[in-house]
Amino acid sequence: MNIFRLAGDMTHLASVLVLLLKIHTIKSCAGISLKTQELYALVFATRYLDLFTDYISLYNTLMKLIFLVSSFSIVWYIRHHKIVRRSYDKDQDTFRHYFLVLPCFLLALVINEKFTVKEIMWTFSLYLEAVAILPQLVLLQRTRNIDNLTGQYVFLLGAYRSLYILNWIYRYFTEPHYVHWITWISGLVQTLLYADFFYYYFQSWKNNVKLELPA
Amino acid sequence: SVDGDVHDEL
Repeated sequence: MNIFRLAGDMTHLASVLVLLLKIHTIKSCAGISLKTQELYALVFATRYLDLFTDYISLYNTLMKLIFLVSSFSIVWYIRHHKIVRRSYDKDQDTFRHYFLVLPCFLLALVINEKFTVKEIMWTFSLYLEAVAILPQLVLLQRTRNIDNLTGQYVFLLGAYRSLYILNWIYRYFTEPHYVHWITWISGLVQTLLYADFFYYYFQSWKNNVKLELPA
Repeated sequence: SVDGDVHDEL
């Protein structure tokens, strides 16, 4: 474990908690894409299959449980909570996210480190995580008005992946056999997807104006 | 046991 990875995990945890807090306190999911949340629940479900088979550390197991419970809770809130579901704008959240699942799965079948069920599911979860934010970014572009919590949520998600890139660089130089091209390229693609959001987020923060994404 | 192919990152 290194400081970049710990900071990345904490930022990732913060992003999920910010979202849960928003939905739980103001009982609203306005501006949140259910599709992105469903994709994240699928990412964790397919990535943490080894939750009970490979014990790595208490931290690792605890964090996996937190991410699984929180991501499925968010999906539950938006779909089934009697008050929250009313604020879900399904007419705007129209990204065909199922079109993301199949290509990621097919790619995982072709490009993976080992052709085993667990490894293919793990690789699938990496590719899916890289594109999971797309429905949310499309929704932000469409609704144009970004409330602070949603902006913070997307910012923290991007920051977590950026910190992970620093973690991979650090591990590459400190651990001789640490080479995971699939993880690195997938993580880089994911971070690049946030780049334009970051740009507008910083612009709005610097000029102290409301965050607006160009149409 | 963290053998070679176990992914130790979240």
